[in-house]
Amino acid sequence: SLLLVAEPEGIFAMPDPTVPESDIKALTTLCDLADRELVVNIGWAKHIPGFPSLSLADQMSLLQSGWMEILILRVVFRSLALEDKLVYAEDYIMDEEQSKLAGLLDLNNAILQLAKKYKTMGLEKEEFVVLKAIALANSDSMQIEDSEAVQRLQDVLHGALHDHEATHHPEDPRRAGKLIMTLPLLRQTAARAVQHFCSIKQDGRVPMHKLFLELLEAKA
Amino acid sequence: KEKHKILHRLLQNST
Repeated sequence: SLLLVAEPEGIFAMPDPTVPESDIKALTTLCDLADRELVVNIGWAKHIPGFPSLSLADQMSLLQSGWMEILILRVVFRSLALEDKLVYAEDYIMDEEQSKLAGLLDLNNAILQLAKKYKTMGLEKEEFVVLKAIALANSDSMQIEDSEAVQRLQDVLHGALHDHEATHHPEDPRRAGKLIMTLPLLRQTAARAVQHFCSIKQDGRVPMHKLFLELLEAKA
Repeated sequence: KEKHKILHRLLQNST
């Protein structure tokens, strides 16, 4: 219940209508959107029960490892109602053609593969919010100071997922496990996305805001 | 830590 309440509203991409469509414009829009979403997601993390009790250093380490997984999971959940399209924002939906134009066809196809899994399972909002918190708590940072505290956080969230499934899906005792088994594809896709945006950063043609840059650098 | 000053600041903010 606390995670459902903590879930942030969607934000708008607001692409500049005066700039003609191009790969640079699309990537600039996405990087700006990601930067603003990251601010929102850091605020969200503070509402995960148990997260604020971690040391500041461990909170930072988990976010530095897991931020892209959180961004992608949010895009995926927003996209579940659509077919072969990714809802980066309510006003910024990418289809195959736009993905091609932005040079994001491979990455967006990987994200769509994840969306397809959740669509098949009928992922619910309750499951989505817990899974997202689990992705953060389980982001496997190498810098954790108090791994027992992080383990306790994982156990609480894992417990919440099991409780939800026991009450809402008693017909499928393996549902929680099935959801957990989607996390490797999320990890793999996030790594791809980080790699892609790191190379865009190296090119230097797309302006990026400071928080997005800071977190990309934490992954480099 | 100096390298991650925005994340640090956002986490410290009470809101």
